[in-house]
Amino acid sequence: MGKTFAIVSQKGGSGKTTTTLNLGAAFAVRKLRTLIIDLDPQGGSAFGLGFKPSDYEYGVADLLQDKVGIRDLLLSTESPYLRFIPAGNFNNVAEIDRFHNLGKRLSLLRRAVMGIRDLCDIILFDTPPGENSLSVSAMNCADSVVIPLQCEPLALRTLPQILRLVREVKSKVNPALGIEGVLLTMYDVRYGFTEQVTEQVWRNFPRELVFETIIPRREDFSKAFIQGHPAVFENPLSPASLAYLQLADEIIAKLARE
Amino acid sequence: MGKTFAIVSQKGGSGKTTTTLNLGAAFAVRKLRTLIIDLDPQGGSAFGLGFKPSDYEYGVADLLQDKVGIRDLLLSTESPYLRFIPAGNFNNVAEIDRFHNLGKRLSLLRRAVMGIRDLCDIILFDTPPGENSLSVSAMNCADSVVIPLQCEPLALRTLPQILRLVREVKSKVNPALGIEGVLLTMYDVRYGFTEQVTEQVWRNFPRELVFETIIPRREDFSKAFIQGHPAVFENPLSPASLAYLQLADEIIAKLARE
Ligand SMILES: Nc1ncnc2c1ncn2[C@@H]1O[C@H](COP(=O)(O)OP(=O)(O)OP(=O)(O)O)[C@@H](O)[C@H]1O
Ligand SMILES: Nc1ncnc2c1ncn2[C@@H]1O[C@H](COP(=O)(O)OP(=O)(O)OP(=O)(O)O)[C@@H](O)[C@H]1O
Ligand SMILES: [Mg+2]
Ligand SMILES: [Mg+2]
Repeated sequence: MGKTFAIVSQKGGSGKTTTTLNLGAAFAVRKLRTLIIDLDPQGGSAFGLGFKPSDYEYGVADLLQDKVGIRDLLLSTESPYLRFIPAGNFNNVAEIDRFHNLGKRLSLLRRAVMGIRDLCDIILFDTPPGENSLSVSAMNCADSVVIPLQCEPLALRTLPQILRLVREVKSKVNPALGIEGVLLTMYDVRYGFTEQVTEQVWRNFPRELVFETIIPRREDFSKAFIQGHPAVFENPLSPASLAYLQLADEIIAKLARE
Repeated sequence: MGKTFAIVSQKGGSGKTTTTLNLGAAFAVRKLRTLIIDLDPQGGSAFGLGFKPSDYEYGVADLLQDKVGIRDLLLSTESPYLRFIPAGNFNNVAEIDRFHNLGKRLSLLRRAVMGIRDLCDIILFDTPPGENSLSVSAMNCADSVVIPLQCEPLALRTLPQILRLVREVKSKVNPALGIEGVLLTMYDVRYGFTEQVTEQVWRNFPRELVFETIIPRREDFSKAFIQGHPAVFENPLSPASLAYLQLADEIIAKLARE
């Protein structure tokens, strides 16, 4: 019932939006009722699903200002098993306000999300880069986090920062928060450092905290933002899609064991 | 005297830190007294210059809390023409506090930076991804912005967001702020969409707002974070380094014309 994951990373460009879209699409292919909620003001998830800002009026930004209920935000996608809630326009949620009422916002969003968990099997939050109140809000609603990690040396060096933030949210805000796994992504066989980064992650982290599935660097993922369809929907048999379908299966198998 | 650039982008992973480090190193190779100031709490610039957190005690975070003067923060690097000011530890600058005294912080940082402009020819700010007070602070100190743009479809779609923020900062905070240029980066000949993105940028933006120099996707840039030397210092004759040296020359030529 509404198992909720927050896709988080303080590092920019690590594949949070791409993972949210394709993992969401993969769960939909497996016929799980899936909801993607975009908490990143950039709105990359909407682009990836083919929505233009003129296709919807409200988003999470309006929910956080108490203007609209969460059920009014649900949008259908090309799959009957996937629905979407856009971020909306955060420009009028002043930066100071966004942070100032953090406590109030946290409980508002969590109450709203709890109210719709019965509608879905899986909920995925896309979040902005950095350590900010929107990422904390998503983690406050989530059962666990998925942490995409580019196979790049700099990404590895800054990984401890997101792990510290997750621990802090767990101890101060949401004691039930777990780590579903670190997801190695943009694995590029051309570069020697890719193998070094992967080996360091396997060596330094407990096995159960790192997904066995590794996402390769593939052109399909980038092209998907031109077409407005996640790679998994565009071509389900491509190596790009198979990687995220394998990830979905890995998570489903783990859920079944719990 | 202390021409100041803020390297900004709301998109994560667009190459802000890599550009700050290698453009800074390129100016140093051209014997311009250069200062890099890190305003990103992730501290990627420090890693790229080989600094470990134990190598320095204070950073910008301490300057913003009035604990230390800016001249006490200056660190030497491997080049006599390049100095560095680390971000420091932002964990104790509470999120709310960071935003709440935004007006006070803006003037504090700007006054401090103005006080050391005579020490350098060029100042570069590295900034975090997203629209946040630290990026605004950097733009408040800067003469102009450099906007790295990955040759990726999603990056192109979200480019209008940073252009809107720059316009907003210019109209509300720093009327002198200009756009030095959009820098196309991670240009990868393997992918067809790279050419599409580049053509769209050239077609839709005025020529003087887009750098002629394009940065290729090269392994050297990523490996530099293992060694702690910017690619330009590691191997000045490589295609990776030559691209940033060309960028530095393009900016120097423009400055000479002004
Ligand atoms: N496995 C992959 N192979 C190739 N390209 C990828 C892959 N995953 C993501 N990308 C591309 O890399 C870029 C960064 O990915 P994405 O935008 O999903 O990261 P993000 O963490 O959401 O970024 P931000 O920090 O800005 O929110 C995008 O242009 C995307 O198309
Ligand atoms: N031209 C390039 N070729 C290949 N890799 C690159 C290039 N520029 C940057 N990179 C790599 O891409 C990743 C993102 O670059 P970088 O960290 O500089 O971006 P950023 O905008 O500073 O990210 P953030 O939003 O997290 O601050 C890094 O792992 C870096 O090593
Ligand atoms: Mg994203
Ligand atoms: Mg950076």
